[in-house]
Amino acid sequence: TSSQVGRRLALIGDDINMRY
Amino acid sequence: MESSEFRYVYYLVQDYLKYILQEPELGPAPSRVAHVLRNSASFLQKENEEILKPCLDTLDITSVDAARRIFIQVMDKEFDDGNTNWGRILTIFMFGGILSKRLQEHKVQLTGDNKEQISYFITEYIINTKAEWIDANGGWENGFLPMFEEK
Repeated sequence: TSSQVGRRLALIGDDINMRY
Repeated sequence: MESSEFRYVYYLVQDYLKYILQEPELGPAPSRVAHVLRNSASFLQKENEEILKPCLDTLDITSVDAARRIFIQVMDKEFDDGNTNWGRILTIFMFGGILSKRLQEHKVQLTGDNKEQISYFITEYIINTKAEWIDANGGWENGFLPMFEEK
């Protein structure tokens, strides 16, 4: 669902933010 | 009449979508920010498209209007914890790219008009909800660029 995608995107964003 | 900030983000979104959709007339990126955005967001997109696929398959992305609704719902969820960072900003572009590719896969003709509409609703979201954060965090030139350039 769109909620799942939204939560995933938040995790992906936070992860890339930590990696860079 | 849109602000210069709106036009700036609009051109970044447009350039990224053209890049993702591999438009034949695409030239070099029009600026350093656009260049870095092409590379970093598309890298992220390649890395995550397959992981997101099972979730995306449940969504009915078969028209530009549907894509707009889904985009807003997904963004509202992504940012409902109140946190913003450059990584999450990058995912906005990535998700715009994913939606555009999905529309193409569903045989939705991405006419110039359709692409303008998609670029417009993505830009509108960024300007309405993230412009202040972007400005307070160095903007594209001094915040985004140093973080993602040559990495």
